[in-house]
Amino acid sequence: NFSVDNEVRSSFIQRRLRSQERREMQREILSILGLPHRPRPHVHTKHNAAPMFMLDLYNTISTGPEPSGFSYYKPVLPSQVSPMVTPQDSRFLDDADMVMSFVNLVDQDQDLLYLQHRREFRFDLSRIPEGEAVTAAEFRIYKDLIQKSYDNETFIVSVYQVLQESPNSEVELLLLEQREVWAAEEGWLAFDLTATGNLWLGNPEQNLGLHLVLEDRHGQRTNPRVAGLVTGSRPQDKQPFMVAFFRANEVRFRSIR
Amino acid sequence: SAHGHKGRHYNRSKPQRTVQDALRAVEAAADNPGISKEGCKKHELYVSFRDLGWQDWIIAPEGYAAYYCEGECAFPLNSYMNATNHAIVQTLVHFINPDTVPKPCCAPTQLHGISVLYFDDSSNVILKKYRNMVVRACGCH
Repeated sequence: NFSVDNEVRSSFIQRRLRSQERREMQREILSILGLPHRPRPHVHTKHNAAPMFMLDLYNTISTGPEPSGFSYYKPVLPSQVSPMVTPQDSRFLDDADMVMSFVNLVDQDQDLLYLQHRREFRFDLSRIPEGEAVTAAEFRIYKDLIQKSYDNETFIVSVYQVLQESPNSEVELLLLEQREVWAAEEGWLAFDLTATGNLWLGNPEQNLGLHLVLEDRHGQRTNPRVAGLVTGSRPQDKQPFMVAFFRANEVRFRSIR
Repeated sequence: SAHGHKGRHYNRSKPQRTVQDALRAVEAAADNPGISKEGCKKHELYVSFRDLGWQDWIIAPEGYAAYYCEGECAFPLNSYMNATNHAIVQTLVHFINPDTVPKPCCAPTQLHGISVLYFDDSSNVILKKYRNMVVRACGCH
């Protein structure tokens, strides 16, 4: 039962720990959490799209009956647009032991990139512990409403996996998914990356990223921003990201210290 | 033991005597409840990630009620201690040979999980389900 005990904050008797006790307690809890050291994230804003989506998932697990006598601490989501957790995500979550979101490593805010008609995305999957298999993975990108557009205007969004790239030749691409979107559409688009995620996990050298290409109704490649696709880091609650659901293949034992 | 029938018939009277000794020791222990320590039960322990100073990387929860089991598993092992049949046998054998055989252990009999949401070093976000993190019930094993 992952719902009842989460977020419980009881009126337990409290005692301030001494420095040494505190360090020992931190070490013990890190060991229980299976972490070799305390993470030091360089960016830890909870208002980026990926943490907000993950918090949505977390709250999906944590909403359960509240035992009497306990007060609950509920993380509060910012009021901006939140990446909605779909029923499909909830199903993925039920089967998963771990869910991880990945930030895009390609800086999309460089002006030069805006001249290109394709966008590149890269995600680092190299730090996944051994024995974890990807049960589902998605690339998520936000599409804003286009105000000045024809009612029936549509675009084709294509997501490709980069198979090979070298400075002297064309980039070799594999089409993963193609989707028609209306100009008036607004919300998160999720593209299936399950097979690609498993490939990247087993063969990190083949993780050369994704390309996104936008075409108008005449088949002309155009800047993804024209269709309202948010490819950069602003606004922060609409940043593109990758999410993967993992299931452990084997029982992992904590090492003896 | 499923095997060793020979051993069971061999020197048959000796175990009977020792069990009787053990039962007398049990009766003596039961007659002196004043000297017994507190029985095996669930104790409160709240792990606060906030108090550990981890708010910069743990997004949720703020902490969790972990609980722990502590107390003595000695006769009378009543229903409050949630003793297993094996715990009762273990107690008897402990009385027979207290120097080498330990008493039953006060340990969790029901455990539940929590999930933790945190940043890693690369600012990726991990939501992990940890099983068996919360003690629901304690008992003598």
